[in-house]
Formats: sequence, C-alpha cells, structure tokens
Amino acid sequence: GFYSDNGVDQTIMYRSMPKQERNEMQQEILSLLGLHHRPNPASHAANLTSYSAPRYMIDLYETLTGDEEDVNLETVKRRYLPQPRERGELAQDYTFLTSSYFVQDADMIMSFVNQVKHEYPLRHDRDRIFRFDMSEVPLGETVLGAELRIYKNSSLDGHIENNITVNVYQLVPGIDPEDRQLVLADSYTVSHDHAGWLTFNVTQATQDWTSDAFANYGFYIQAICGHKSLEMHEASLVTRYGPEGKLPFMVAFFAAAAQSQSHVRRKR
Amino acid sequence: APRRRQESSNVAATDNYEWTTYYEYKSAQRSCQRRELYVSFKDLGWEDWIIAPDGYSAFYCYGECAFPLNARMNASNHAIVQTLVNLMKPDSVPKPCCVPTKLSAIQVLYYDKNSNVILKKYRNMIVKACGCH
Repeated sequence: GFYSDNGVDQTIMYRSMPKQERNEMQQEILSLLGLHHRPNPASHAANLTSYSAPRYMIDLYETLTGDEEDVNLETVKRRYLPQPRERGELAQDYTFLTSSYFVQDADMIMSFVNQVKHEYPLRHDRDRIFRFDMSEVPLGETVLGAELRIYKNSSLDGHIENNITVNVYQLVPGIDPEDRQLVLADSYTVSHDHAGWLTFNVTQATQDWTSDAFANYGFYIQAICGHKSLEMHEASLVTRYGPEGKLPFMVAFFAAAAQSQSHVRRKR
Repeated sequence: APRRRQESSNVAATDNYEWTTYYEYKSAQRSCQRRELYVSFKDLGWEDWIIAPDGYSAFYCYGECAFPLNARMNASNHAIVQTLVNLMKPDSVPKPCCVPTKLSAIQVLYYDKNSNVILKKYRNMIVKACGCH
C-alpha cells in the first residue's frame, strides 16, 4: 500500500493497491533485481542457513555490509581468500586468488551446492564426482574467479601417516560421446592430520560451464597418499554425506558486463 | 512506505537550519530535498527467498527547484541559470529538476530455485543526495 505520515508521529495507509496493480509492481521490482520471476526456493530453504554454503554467504554478506561506507578489504581478504600455501605444499603454483581483489570487484557472488545424487550408479563414483548447476547464471556475467571448497577432517586412520594430495579434475567430453577425459584443475597437498577447508581454483571450469552449460560434466576428485589412491573417507574428505556445516560447495565471483548493466530488462 | 524513524530527522536537506521567518521555513519545506522511502522485502512477502536485508532505505527526491536556489539545494551552475531564465520565460523554459545527485549500492542475499545462495550488488539503488539539475 501507499503510506503517509499523519502529522502525529504515525504512519497510516491511505491507499491499498488492487491485486493486479500489486502484481505489476512486484514484477517491476523483480525486473529491477534482474529476475524474470520470483524465485521459488525449496520450502525448507529457510532452514538451510546451518549448511556450509549459505553460512559462508551470510558471513561474507555481513562482512561486506558491516560498514558499507568503508569495507575493510584486509579483513575480507584475510577471512575469505585462501591464505598463501606454504612452500612444499604446492603441487601447482596458483597465486591468483591470494592477490586479487575480486571480492570487492564482484557484482555477483554465487554459491553452488553439489547436485550429484543418483546419476552415477556406483557409490564409488558418486563420492568422487561433484557437479554444480550453473544454468541460473545470467548471460553476460564475466567470471572473475571461482573456488571449490572441500572440508578435510583430521585423519584418524593409523595407516595413513604421510601427506595426502587431493587432485581436482574437470571432466570434459572425450572422442566418444560416452567418454570423459580428466583435465587437472587444481591440486593441494596437505598433512594427513590437517583439518579445515581446502580451497581449489576452478575458475577455468566455471568459465567453460557458464558459457556452455551442456559441457558441464562436473569435477572428479582424487586423493593420493604415496602411490596409493584413497577413498574419500580414507582421506577424511567430507563429500556428499557429512555434517551440514562441512558439506562441499563452490563459490564463483562474477562481474557484470560493462555495457549491459547487471541484468537484462524486460520489455514493457 | 515512508517510515518515521529516529534517524529520519537528519535525513532531509532542510534540517538543522535556523529559519528566520515562517515564509522561509515553508519555502524550505517545498524546496528540493531528500525524503525517506523504505522498500520492505518483508512487506512484499519475500522473506522466504531474500535472506538479507529485510528491506532498505531507498530515499527519493522531492520538492521544487524555484528561485532563489541556494546552497541547501545543491544546485548546479546550469540549474541556477535555468531558474533565472524560467523566471523570465516561464512558459518556454522549465524549472530545473530535483533529482538524485549521489547514489550508492545495496547488496542483496537471496536463494534461487536450486537453493543456491546469491549475493548480488545493485549499483545506484540508494539516493544519497538530491539537488537541482
């Protein structure tokens, strides 16, 4: 409705909008937000805030909006950008995340939850393959950076005493339509008793999948100790099942294309 | 919905000013100023998909850019000239417009239909200042 002050410190409604006008007004605001229709998240969405991805995003939102006029960039970087990996822990020298300011530059930060459920018949594969639906990413967004976050518990397996290398591969089509090839996206070597989030640079895969959603076959995760390949639970990696706050997720940082604002306006 | 708040007293450009005459006070009330406009996501019933914020103070510009423009109206040089020309030729030259001169962004955190969470920055959504232009 429309409200006005009545002069004695109260706000009163002076006109209620008819339903059709209300719907049109909502549509206008949705259009302004870059949405063609009102999102209809799962009915239990409100209860998802204890899950890792929403929790991370709420935390990030609170940090970024804590002091809107003067966001402390160092705080943001310290909390949300992966810290430089120590010498000897690097399997590949990716430095872009630690030196970039894309948290500040991003017009849109989007989290994705793992969608792999029953599409792979073998449980072995279901634990190793992660797939994130990027079909909702608006056209024209430029990928500034993207990271895959997997939680690793401290290993309790007495047989594993060495470092564990976790490789993240992007699955790409092979020569045969049924084939898949593995392209190494990022790699991380940690001590077997390390506990915490492992952050992998998956920017290239995100760029590929946002430009061609049909090419999205997901990631394949491999954990190696010495020359032995480990099951995910042997490497103490949290995959599909685990505490809500430690489930794997992906975060991508996007910038709106310069010419086309951050959304496509609907024709009226 | 404009909402009366404690902080709204320092919102309008006309506040905190010593008015010498009643006429001057009434004139200032009509002059170009920023007024509060609160967009409530809760009132829209969108709290199931917008996680934060509950709403935001968007503000709007309201008032007249009439002679004499002065410092309170944050007028551009051209607006001052246009006001004078309007005085001479009111039928052919309009008064300057009371418009936003400074805008800032808001960030909205929401779910999409796949329960992914999106943090999106919308530039130029909040009127920080109004002026005659």
